[in-house]
Amino acid sequence: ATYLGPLDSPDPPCRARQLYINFREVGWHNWIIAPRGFMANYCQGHCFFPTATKISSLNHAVMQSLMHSVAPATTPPPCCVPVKLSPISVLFYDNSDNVVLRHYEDMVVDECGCR
Amino acid sequence: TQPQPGTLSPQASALLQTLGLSPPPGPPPTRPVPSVMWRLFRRGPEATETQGSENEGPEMPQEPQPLPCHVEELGVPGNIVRHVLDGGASAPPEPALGSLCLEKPLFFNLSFLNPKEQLTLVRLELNFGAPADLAPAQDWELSLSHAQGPQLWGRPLHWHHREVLLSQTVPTLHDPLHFDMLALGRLGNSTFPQNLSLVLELLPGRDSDLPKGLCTKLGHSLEASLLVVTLDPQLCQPTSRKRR
Repeated sequence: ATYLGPLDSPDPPCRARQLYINFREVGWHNWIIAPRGFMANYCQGHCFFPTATKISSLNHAVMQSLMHSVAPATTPPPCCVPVKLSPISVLFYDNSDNVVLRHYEDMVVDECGCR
Repeated sequence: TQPQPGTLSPQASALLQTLGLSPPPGPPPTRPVPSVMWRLFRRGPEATETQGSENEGPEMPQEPQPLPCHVEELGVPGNIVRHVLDGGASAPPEPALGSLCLEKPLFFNLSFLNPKEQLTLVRLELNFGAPADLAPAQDWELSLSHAQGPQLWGRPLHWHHREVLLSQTVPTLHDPLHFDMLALGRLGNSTFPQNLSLVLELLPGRDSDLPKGLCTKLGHSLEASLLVVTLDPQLCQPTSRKRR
């Protein structure tokens, strides 16, 4: 489920947006014990100059956004991607009726930036 | 396109395979979730937003986030913890011979182990359920043998096909007993055993006068389980140094 809040502008800057993954909606709630779901989030928005200088961007992305601003036909803008991620743990039954706890790295987007 | 009931869409299969999830076929499982698994889950990363769950375990405060791919409470590296019940639990304990109080085959199906995973802990738990007429403090002679060779219902066909792994005096059966099976020696011939067959023998300590029927009760109330921790190195890249 994503929550499309009021657009902050016709061309919103790169940032994390809410995306809630609900295991019940994919029919997995019978064998996934916990959690029922988790906030995965996603990145969306532009990395134009000078916005790219105000958020978590690598120097190369700042240069690329500058080049895009002066010569858009030759250089695309940098990409809006996750730059900080968190893990989650999932408790579930496997197909041998064992109770399993599995740790997954990089499942939640905490922060986005230009790359 | 909605897949036929009971079948998985190609997308779901691909996603499950990527996440290493293997849903149980058929009706929802009813096995209770052991408290150790709830405890380990609660110590998981903050990001897990638990919306609660019907069979939620006792509320426990969120603990600080552990090191990635390290099971702090057990003190071992790992990103997958499995709680495996004794497959022979339903088989009634054999009448013990001679002065033996209890002789019980234990069988654990380990076919879920994936060669790319590294075994970091295999902890056997014996929980006798503390029947009322069990004296609180009384020595017991407990031994665990590795049953090898052909078996019938998890029970070795030939008694001499046993390798004693451990023999020790335990002061009480009131609390769960834990044994580190990796430290006790090899688990079968291959590094990745398909199963673990053990025989548990229990003798009362010296000059013990056991209430009648206690041994039978212990055999029925015993719950044996394995806690298996593995590390899948591909999923546990060391946390990259924060760039810039």
